[in-house]
Amino acid sequence: YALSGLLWQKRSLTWKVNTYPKSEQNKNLDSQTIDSIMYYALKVWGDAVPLTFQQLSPKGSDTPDIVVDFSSSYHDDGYPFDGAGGTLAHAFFPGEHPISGDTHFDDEETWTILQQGADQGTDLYTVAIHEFGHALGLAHSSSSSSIMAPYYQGPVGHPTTFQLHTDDLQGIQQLYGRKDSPSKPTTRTMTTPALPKVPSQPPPRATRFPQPNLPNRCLGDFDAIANIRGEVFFFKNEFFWRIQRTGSLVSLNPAQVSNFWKGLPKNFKKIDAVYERPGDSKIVFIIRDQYWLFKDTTVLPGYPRPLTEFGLPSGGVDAAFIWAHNGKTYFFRNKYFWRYDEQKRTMDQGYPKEVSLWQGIPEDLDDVISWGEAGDTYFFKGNEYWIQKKGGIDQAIGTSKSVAVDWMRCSPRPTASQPPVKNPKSKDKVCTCDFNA
Amino acid sequence: SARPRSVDVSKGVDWLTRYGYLPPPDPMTAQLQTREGIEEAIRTMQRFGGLKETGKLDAATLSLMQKPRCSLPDIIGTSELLRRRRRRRR
Repeated sequence: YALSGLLWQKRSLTWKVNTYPKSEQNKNLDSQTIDSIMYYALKVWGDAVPLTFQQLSPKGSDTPDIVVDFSSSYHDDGYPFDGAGGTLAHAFFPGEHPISGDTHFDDEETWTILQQGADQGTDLYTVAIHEFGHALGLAHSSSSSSIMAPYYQGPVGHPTTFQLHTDDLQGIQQLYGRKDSPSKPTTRTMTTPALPKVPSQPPPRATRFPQPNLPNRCLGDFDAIANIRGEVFFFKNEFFWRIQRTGSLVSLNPAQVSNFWKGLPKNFKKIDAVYERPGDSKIVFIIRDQYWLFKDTTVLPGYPRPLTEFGLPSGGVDAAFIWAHNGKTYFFRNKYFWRYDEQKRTMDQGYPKEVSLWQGIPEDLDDVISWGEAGDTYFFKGNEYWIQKKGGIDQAIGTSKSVAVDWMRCSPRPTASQPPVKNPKSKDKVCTCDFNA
Repeated sequence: SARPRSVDVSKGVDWLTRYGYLPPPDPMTAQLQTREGIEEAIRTMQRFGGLKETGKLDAATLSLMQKPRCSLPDIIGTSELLRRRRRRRR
């Protein structure tokens, strides 16, 4: 390895992406993806030495230590880019100058991610690791195995599996020392978007964005639905959709739970219920017989704990929500529900009761939320939902609506006037065609 | 064995200068970029890039020079060191 002779005197560095790719060949890379790649590239170094990296809000006025830009040709720093090929990127060594640590990528390159189309472009993650090595004080290495070798030698692999070569590890640790505790995370601010899903296996080459196991939002059957700080989160498998106060869906594609909610077990299959606790606004996640308590998006120490602490029988719950009418927490399982007092931390007497008390509401609910300024209650099951107006329990009979249409912005089902289509290859089977399937 | 084309030599010298193997051209001390100086710079570049050290702009060397890469120089501070050396000599 070779050192530039410069290093940061502080150990907590800030960064942000100032300009994102604008060129035609990079239009498939959205800001969230770029943020994610930069995050993982910095994490490589942050995992090796006692440095932390905090992403600053793109709209904030704070000047970060490392500013990332996608530029082309002359861009006022003495290192003009030269179009596709040739020079790919550069970064400035640490220091007190405003440009110190700044990292520039040539927007005229075709940048690829996660080895998709690797033979048609340059892997952004690989180059970003290299450039951030400069931004932290490393110079070019003559070892071809080193990430700090000056020539691009193809993708280094997946962000979850890449490890620094000994040469690079020794170089960076020469500057900043070894990392004593593995617990110091590479942090992001609450205001930044969630990291997009990074698949564990390289995707097929033809696919630009891998979505092998993404659930279909139009099919309903959500595992959990929660009103958190006025936004509604729909959870399914290890993904979630987010609906803002205005009712707009943040993205048609789901986000990965573990990229936003930090601290749940890695191998969970589904979340059974989620609700925001009244009083302290902490968020409760329930998976089978256990629950986790979150402050904002990070789990608190000491969790998971057994769900039986609430006074519930073992076996988990289907749904949980705070009824705006009385501030009590309601847990549902099969055809029963329980009422819990968060202030007293005790289950109310006289429960469980039968779900049929909520007239028109089916058993085996997916989840329940209080929503809207009036605090109406929304019950979800399958692809339908029912509304009980504020405090009411008898207004939902025969009034179910479509989750897909009203919440997930899916096309309505074909009307009944459209006849089912008979499969010409089968004498007996009748097929129906759905806009969303 | 053929002599490299003039255009390749010119591009090669530009490349060696850009990435720190040669000092920037200076009309006052042009003798620093002699044939020997360029050959030595090529050898250094070849060593750094894992090529056979021929000191010539051979096909492998020209090929490596065309590979996509980082803009920063491989040899940091060459020009600054040489400037200081020249100043001392004066």
